[in-house]
Amino acid sequence: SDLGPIEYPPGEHRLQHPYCLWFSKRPSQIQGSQGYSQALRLVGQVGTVEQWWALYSHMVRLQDIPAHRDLHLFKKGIKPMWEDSANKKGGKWVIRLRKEQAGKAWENLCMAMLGEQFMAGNEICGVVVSTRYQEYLLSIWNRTASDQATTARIRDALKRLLNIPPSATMEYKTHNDCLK
Amino acid sequence: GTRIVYEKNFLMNLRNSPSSK
Repeated sequence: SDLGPIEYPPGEHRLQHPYCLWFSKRPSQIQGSQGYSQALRLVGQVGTVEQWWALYSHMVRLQDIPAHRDLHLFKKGIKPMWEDSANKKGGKWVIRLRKEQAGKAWENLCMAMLGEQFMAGNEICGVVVSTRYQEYLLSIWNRTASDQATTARIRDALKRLLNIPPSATMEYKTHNDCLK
Repeated sequence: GTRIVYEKNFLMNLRNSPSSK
């Protein structure tokens, strides 16, 4: 699950952090975290804006991905799992959107993270889109769930950057709650 | 050090540049 060092071609626009894109199919409850880990597939990695758009343009459109799949864009070195040391004290904002609203919001969410628009220091770990039947869930994971000032700042930035409809629900969940 | 910050419009412009095709 490592694609080796990131390449930075001359002339391309370097990102603050390199990121990895992962894909997974939701395992059944019975498989637990081991099943989840095995279900994760590393799709690609990006270190520059140009590499991001090249990867993005090769991705299947969100509306065409079957239900119960997750796409995860995480900083290189952080696995998109609760158990990763960067995540175990963390949490996530979850936004529920109708399917037709999700594509643009996901694109905005990725751009906001890659462009360091959250002003949250090194708190951001990654973002996830989860496909369901009628709705899609967007999540942004941060390192420290107990840091209320930062989680509030991330929430406010999400509202500003994603153009999400006022009707969309947002809730914060700690990973610890999810593990219980 | 300085953070590398990109706004949405800047990223969108690079999306359509020939080098990212």
